[in-house]
Amino acid sequence: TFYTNISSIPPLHLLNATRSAWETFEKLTGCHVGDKADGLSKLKQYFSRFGYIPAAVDNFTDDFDDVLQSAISTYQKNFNLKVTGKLDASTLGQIVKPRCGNPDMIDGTTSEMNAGKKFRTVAR
Amino acid sequence: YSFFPGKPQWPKRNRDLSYAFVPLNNLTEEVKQVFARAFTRWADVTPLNFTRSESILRADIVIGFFAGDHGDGEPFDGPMGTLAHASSPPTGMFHLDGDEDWLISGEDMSRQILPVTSVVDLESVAVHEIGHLLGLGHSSVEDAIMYPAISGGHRKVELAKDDIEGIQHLYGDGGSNRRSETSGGAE
Repeated sequence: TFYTNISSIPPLHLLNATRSAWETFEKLTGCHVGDKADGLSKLKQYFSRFGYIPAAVDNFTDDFDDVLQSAISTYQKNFNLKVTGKLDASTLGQIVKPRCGNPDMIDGTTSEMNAGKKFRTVAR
Repeated sequence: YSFFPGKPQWPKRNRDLSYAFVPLNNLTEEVKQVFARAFTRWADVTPLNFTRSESILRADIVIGFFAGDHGDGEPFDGPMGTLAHASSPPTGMFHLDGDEDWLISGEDMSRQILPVTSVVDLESVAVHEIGHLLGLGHSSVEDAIMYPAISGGHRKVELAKDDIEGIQHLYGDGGSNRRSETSGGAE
């Protein structure tokens, strides 16, 4: 649907956005390595979709394992978030935002966003 | 800024690019004008030119709205979530999610946060995806057009310095009549 100005937009409940695909991730707030939680497998699919988990890894379980921790840390680097490897509120707040479908990484390793750059600190 | 692996770009002999819309979408002239504005933003800072074609067979770039699984191996996911995707040069494939509620804003507003979070600004997504069509990857610079995420109701259409430096690394700045490298993008 195309709306040509704000006043033509109907009340929220009449719009599609209330059924966003990723809203369910927010219930994973606070999860960290070693946890098991319903929905972590779907989050792994999300990270695989955007290149944070190598394509070779395809059996997504609900275990918060090292693969997921590594994907979260790389994602946090790319989006200028504090690198904790955990699903904190700010990281999940970023994950659920609508975005471009193109991947950020190639097969979990190569990126030219922050995670792929060696920051050169120059003494001044 | 970043590029696709191998830094693909449109060949020097093909810098006047044509684009066409999938007829099935029956887009209005008003919607097509949004894409014309988005192309102009990149044309302003490079030697590239963009012309609309009525034939998807002859166009360099084909633009279409599709819902769910649309046969390219990258199914859309319903409202919000993934909004669109585009291929690297010289493929010219630009798909937008037909399940989104799109807002067509006035051309005067370059950056804005609207009081509604449930619609997506079409021109903001178009400018980003055209960056991919020309060879740019994603950027971690939040201000940049090539930053991967955008919240519902946000409008960000003016190229930032990061975007301009990246695209001019690929194509140059198109000469003095184009906007210089230093200008552009909300500081």
